[in-house]
Amino acid sequence: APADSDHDEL
Amino acid sequence: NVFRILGDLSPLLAMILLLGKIWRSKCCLGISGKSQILFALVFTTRYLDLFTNFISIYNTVMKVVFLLCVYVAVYMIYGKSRKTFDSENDTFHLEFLLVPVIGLSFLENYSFTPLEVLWTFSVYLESVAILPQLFMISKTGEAEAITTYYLFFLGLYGALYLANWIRRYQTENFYDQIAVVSGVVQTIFYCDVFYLYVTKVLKGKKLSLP
Repeated sequence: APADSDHDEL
Repeated sequence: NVFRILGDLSPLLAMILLLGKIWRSKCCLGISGKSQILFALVFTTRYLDLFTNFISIYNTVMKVVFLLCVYVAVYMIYGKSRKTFDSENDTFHLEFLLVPVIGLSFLENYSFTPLEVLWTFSVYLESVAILPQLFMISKTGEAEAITTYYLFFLGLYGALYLANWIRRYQTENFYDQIAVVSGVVQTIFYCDVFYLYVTKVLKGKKLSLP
């Protein structure tokens, strides 16, 4: 989810 | 994580193959414009976070490239090469996908904020976005080899991302339930493509259904 700071997946 | 990198490159390769095919042959026969519209919608709703948070240069560049590729594909199909577009066989009813996907993204998301709901929508939609294309192939009964390569790499992306998630679960104890479930659904839809790819295309035939 974009709010998750770890979210770097495309 | 090697699966992650390959998983990112695989749809890029798929889109380059697709654009290359339309560009060289000036013909988009056999390509579903509706699937491309769905992918445009997928990338647009998912990458809205380009405006809200910066992750890395790699991340930003890849997102912009994906968006550009898919919009160029839509433009080529409905604009430049419209005359060759087989709209008579591209008759999948998008509302059959959009209505349940919109409903599900409202019901099952990580948090009920516009950006999160749109992200969830894009993940669910991505898992079914190829259906108009598969529907079109089953209707016409055949696909050019290049279209099958495109489908193969698009499907490989789902499979590689699944491997990436297994890896991340093992190493970081991280898992993203929505993405994983959608990824599994998506990959199941491509199983048929993988099967036909191996049995027909690798033997040099074009894909035609029995």
